[in-house]
Amino acid sequence: VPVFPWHSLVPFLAPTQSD
Amino acid sequence: SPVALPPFFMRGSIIQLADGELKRVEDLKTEDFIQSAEISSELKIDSSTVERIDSGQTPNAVVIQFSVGELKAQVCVEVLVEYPFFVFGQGWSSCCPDRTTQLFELSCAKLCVGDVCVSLTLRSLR
Repeated sequence: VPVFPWHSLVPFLAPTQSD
Repeated sequence: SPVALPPFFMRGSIIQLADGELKRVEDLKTEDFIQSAEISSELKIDSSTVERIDSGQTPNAVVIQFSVGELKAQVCVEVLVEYPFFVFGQGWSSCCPDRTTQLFELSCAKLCVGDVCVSLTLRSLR
């Protein structure tokens, strides 16, 4: 049975660097 | 469908939390994400508020605009209408919950403007 890491379920929303 | 659906959203999928605990995807709670991120050295939980939901490039896609984190950075993502997001205090939610339930057998609420979703950023990002 495959086991998936918790973070694969969560979108990675990286804010654009503005500096 | 031309786009492969992520297998881990299927009801019954086994998810490993950061402390090693195993849970089914449908049993995950807000605290599971928060506690896992607290353990993680690289990942940080952000609150991402849904600001807009627009039609996407194809009929089964939507463009969701989020306001991310304390800086309220504007981030747009295009996803299939059945793609589930985890809303704080509410659980799995998608733009088309009926389709999510049909495809993944995963119970879902309707994702709405104003919902606050769990998202991740890198701890080193500032």
